[in-house]
Amino acid sequence: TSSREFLEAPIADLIIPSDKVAHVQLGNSAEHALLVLTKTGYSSIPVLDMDYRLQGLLSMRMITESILGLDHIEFEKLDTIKVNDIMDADVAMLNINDKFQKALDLVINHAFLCVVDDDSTFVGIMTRRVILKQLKKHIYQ
Amino acid sequence: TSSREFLEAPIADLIIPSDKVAHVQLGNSAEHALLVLTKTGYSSIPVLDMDYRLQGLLSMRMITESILGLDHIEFEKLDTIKVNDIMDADVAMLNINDKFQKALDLVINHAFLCVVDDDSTFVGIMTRRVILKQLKKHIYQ
Ligand SMILES: Nc1ncnc2c1ncn2[C@@H]1O[C@@H]2COP(=O)(O)O[C@H]3[C@@H](O)[C@H](n4cnc5c(N)ncnc54)O[C@@H]3COP(=O)(O)O[C@H]2[C@H]1O
Ligand SMILES: Nc1ncnc2c1ncn2[C@@H]1O[C@@H]2COP(=O)(O)O[C@H]3[C@@H](O)[C@H](n4cnc5c(N)ncnc54)O[C@@H]3COP(=O)(O)O[C@H]2[C@H]1O
Repeated sequence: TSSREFLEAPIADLIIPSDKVAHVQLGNSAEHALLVLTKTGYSSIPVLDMDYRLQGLLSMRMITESILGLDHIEFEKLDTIKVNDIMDADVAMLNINDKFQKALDLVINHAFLCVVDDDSTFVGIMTRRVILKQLKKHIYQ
Repeated sequence: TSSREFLEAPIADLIIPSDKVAHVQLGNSAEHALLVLTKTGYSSIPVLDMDYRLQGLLSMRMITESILGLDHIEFEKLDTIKVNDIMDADVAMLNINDKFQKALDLVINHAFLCVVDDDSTFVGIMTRRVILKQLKKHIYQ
């Protein structure tokens, strides 16, 4: 494949589908989110609402940062903080019809990208790992 | 540049030098490590000893996992746990003289790679971000 064809390939086959993506729901507590992140082992995951629309990203660090008191970490506050108040609502997104080139441009600054369809429904994620595997395959051919 | 030349390029210019890399020291408490990770914003960082030798990697998740009690998160234990006991001692490493191809192969499964010299001294890290920027440049030329 030429580089031109490679960059214009659709992303659809490379997406990790939503049912395989760990996430939290709007309204969940920071304590619940901490448990999900710890058990799944991911450092950052999407926040969805009840209609499976993408609302933000939540990381371990946003949680610990929210409870860093003046002289001690205020862990007792975790069950009173909602993910809504600490998540990053500015999410790097792709549309399911976007091409590989757009994914490549965005992953320079994001470990993974959220993918939505034309109804803004969350359909999955594109990770740096998957993109790097494709780049390696292309370069070695 | 041909793909062959690109893959055989030395990694030296692409390394983030050790003085720019956030890290913790062997013997530090999990509480101290949690503060470093929260303040620097990195999800995983190297653990070094007093001679700047690489000892392991430490992530937020290793910390929270270590205090997940049966019915509540045991935050009070944080100052009694040492990074030595919870870090991942199996670190993906490069030698400063390695070529880009080896870095590309390893970052498929690691967000960053630690780089050491022939004395096993930690000299810096190679990140997926830097590698992706190089791949993008190569593909667009
Ligand atoms: N359980 C596991 N098994 C094998 N390798 C694992 C792993 N957990 C993490 N890794 C490795 O560590 C990299 C960084 O993971 P991190 O959780 O910081 O960062 C992840 C996480 O924030 C998110 N992510 C990936 N898969 C996810 C999923 N199924 N659900 C939710 N978020 C996911 O995308 C980021 C980049 O993922 P990527 O695969 O490129 O890169 C992953 C992968 O290479
Ligand atoms: N302060 C910041 N400013 C701008 N962008 C930021 C940032 N912190 C994180 N990012 C972005 O998020 C990605 C994942 O960061 P993470 O901390 O999970 O994962 C990081 C972290 O574990 C480690 N790392 C990177 N730079 C580091 C440093 N100076 N010291 C210690 N560890 C570092 O290497 C991993 C991959 O880094 P990479 O640059 O490829 O990918 C970074 C970068 O694209």
